[in-house]
Order: sequence, then structure tokens, then C-alpha cells
Amino acid sequence: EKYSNVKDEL
Amino acid sequence: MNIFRLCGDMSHLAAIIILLLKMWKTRSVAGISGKSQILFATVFTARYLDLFTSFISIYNTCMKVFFIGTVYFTIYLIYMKFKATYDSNHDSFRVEFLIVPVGGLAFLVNHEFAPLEIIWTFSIYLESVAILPQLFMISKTGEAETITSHYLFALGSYRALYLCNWIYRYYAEGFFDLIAVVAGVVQTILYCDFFYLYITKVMKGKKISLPA
Repeated sequence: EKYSNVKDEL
Repeated sequence: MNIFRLCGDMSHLAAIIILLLKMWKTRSVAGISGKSQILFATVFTARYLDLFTSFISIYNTCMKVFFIGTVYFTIYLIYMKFKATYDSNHDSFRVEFLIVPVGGLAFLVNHEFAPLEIIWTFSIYLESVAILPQLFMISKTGEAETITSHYLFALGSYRALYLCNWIYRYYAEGFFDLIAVVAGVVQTILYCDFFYLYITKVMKGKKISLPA
């Protein structure tokens, strides 16, 4: 599944 | 954003506010581990390096600024303003036993061998064990103030809610981050025996007192 390296979580 | 993550962030926010209220109202940091707060400050500093470079949302930026600001203010209260009430004898966990292995693991197990990614991974691994000095201190003193128990319950719930958030995101968005999930599971497991004590004691109005 997609690991997104955009850190949109705190 | 989903309800689990929002509840998790609110729980995290509540934990920090409860801690600050405890310190400010009682003008004492008794029973609070300064070492855990230093580890949390390291976690937030390492994780929010992109605070000024990447903009996600107003909410994201405000929460990051609030978390970083309050954790350093907490450290100021513990080591300066209310230093006289800081119980350094019981806050004796060797944090180097956490930082070194976590630092090494971040180099070995990460999504991409790039500086920002390794620092982010370090912050994720460190957060999962950052509460250990606090739990260790409670086991040494054998008890925890009720307000401190509420702080720990809120703090433990935040990452448990994040686990729900990751389950939701996996099925709703196909998002999956193994490193964050595994560290989150470890972090939540560390709170389990505390959760048990909290639910069986604090919820019934008793104080938490461990068999010292």
C-alpha cells in the first residue's frame, strides 16, 4: 500500500 | 483528517494542558519526570523541522507550534521555576539507554536514507519510548497524583487513537506507514498496565499506588 512521505500527521 | 486523528490530537492537547494546569495550580512538579519531558521536546523538535518549510494546514502549523512551545515551557517549569519541587532522585532513568539504540535503529530501519527522513524516523522511535522515564519514576515513588494519572491517560490515549486513525486511513485512503504503526503499537503497549490501573482505580476515585 502507498507510503506517503508527506508528513501530514502531528 | 479523520475523527480518530482529531480525537487523538485533542487527547494529546488535553494531556499537555492537564500537565501545565497541574504545575501551575499546585506550583509544583512533584511526580513529573523532567527526563520524559526532555525526550518529548527532542521528539517534537526532530519531527517538526519542516514547520517552516512545508505548510500542510493552519491546524497542522498551530498544533506544532503549540506542542513545541508548551514542551519547552514545561521543561522551564521543571528545571527552573519550580526546580525546588523537582524530584531528581526518583527521576533516575538512564535516557542514554533509549537515545542510543533508537538513534541506531533510525539509521538502520527507515523509509529512505535521507537526513530529514532519518530524523523523522528517530522522532517516531523515540516517541514510542519517551514515556518510560515517567513510568519508571512512578514505579519508584510507588504512587501518582490523580492529576498526573489523568495526564498519562490522555497521553496514552492519543497514540491509541492514532492507531485507529491508521486503520481507517488504510481502508479509506490506502495509506500505510509501517514504521509509524509499529512504533505506535509499542508506545500504546507501554501504557497498558497503566491503563489497567487507571481504569480499575482512578475511575473509582482511588489513587494509583503501585506495590513499591
